[in-house]
Amino acid sequence: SGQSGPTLVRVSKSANTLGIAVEGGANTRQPLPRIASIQKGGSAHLCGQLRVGQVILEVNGMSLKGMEHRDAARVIAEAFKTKEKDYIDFLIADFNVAL
Amino acid sequence: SPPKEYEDEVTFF
Repeated sequence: SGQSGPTLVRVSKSANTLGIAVEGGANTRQPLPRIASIQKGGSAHLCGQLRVGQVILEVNGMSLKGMEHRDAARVIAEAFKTKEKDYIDFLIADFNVAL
Repeated sequence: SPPKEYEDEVTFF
């Protein structure tokens, strides 16, 4: 695995938490947010398609490129909080490629 | 302003 391009992963809000930790952001050595951990029992874990180390390129079609950590974090948090959708679409890359 | 260093910043969701 990991040889394909960006992958769209839809995470249903199946638990009370998204259950991921994210690190990085613009103006750091990790310029796109990366999944640092996945908590058991959270929505992401139940989804089964996210992995530690993957980079998040987009959230619900919004690019995180150029966003500093706190801004990217706000996008993710609001995507989980909104009642407009019962899922979050993540565009994921397996490698920290230059984009 | 100096470069920001957020490498260790982690947010849990």
